[in-house]
Amino acid sequence: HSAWTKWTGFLLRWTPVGICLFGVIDWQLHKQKSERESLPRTASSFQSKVYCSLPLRIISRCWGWLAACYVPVSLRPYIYGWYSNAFGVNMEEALYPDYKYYNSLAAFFTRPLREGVRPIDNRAAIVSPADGRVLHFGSAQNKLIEEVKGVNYSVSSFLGPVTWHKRLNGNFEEELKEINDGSTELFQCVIYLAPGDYHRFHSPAEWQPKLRRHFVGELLSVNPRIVNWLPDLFCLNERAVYMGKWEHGFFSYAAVGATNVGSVQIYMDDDLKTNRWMGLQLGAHKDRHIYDEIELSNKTHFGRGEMLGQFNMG
Amino acid sequence: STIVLLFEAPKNFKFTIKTGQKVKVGESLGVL
Repeated sequence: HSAWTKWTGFLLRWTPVGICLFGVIDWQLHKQKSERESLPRTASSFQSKVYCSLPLRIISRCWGWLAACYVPVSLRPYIYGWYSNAFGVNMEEALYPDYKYYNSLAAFFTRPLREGVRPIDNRAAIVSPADGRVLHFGSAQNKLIEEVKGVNYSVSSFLGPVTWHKRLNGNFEEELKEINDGSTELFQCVIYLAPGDYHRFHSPAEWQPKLRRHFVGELLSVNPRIVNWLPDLFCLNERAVYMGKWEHGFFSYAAVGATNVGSVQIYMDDDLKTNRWMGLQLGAHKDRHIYDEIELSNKTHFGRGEMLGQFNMG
Repeated sequence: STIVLLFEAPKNFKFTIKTGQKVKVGESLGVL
């Protein structure tokens, strides 16, 4: 019994020290390697596993529950005022500029805008689907798209396989494209919505979605610093991807969830259920590359600037 | 939260934005 007590005491005392030491060594080695190879400083696989193991889904669901709680009218100006100052909310653009209108922080977060405050640029081929910051844009080359400068992720991991074409030749980019005469290219654009931004999103062009894929993944933060640090982040996170056609070929639109903002709502798709309770699962989600898919009706059509959905708290 | 657009367009498609730029709904992202 005495030996067992000593051994348990030893483990309790030194295990955290060992984990910290291992983490520091791993961080140092990874930093040196990145500096040697002049690469952006990104997470090692150990750091990535530790981060993915955090109970972020449980935290998000708790936050969602708290944010949906009724806020007494007398407290609303203080709570929402603090939030507005902290995250730069512009209430002059809101349809209801009075803080007292919003029953909960969740309702305040998804506040609608006044008619006419977001004119649509009709000369543009593609317009912004959301209020936010451009994280990255460019062409998708060699089956990879850039998350940020120098950090790539795979298009096929992000979208899943092409199953709607018969002409499958092993070249994912060519399989994806509708026009294969060499006149077109794949382009991408990533827009980050900060906590104070308007959290409803719109269609960037006229297009017809054919299918929707829901990837149940992690709910990692998509803060630009984390995006810089964690390669493949968009392929790890829970997301709803709509794929279809526009006048120039293939078109896809993905709403990627994040910590505390994992509930993606698409108004025309009631079957989409994101950020579902998975029990007290603490480790990385094992099925994050598996998705469920539904085919959309041929009548589904999105107009330019049309409101598509919103990111809810939780 | 993040929106990721991935689309096919003619090779002469040009983005009209800069990395880090703040954009609002309806503003141009690119032209043909």
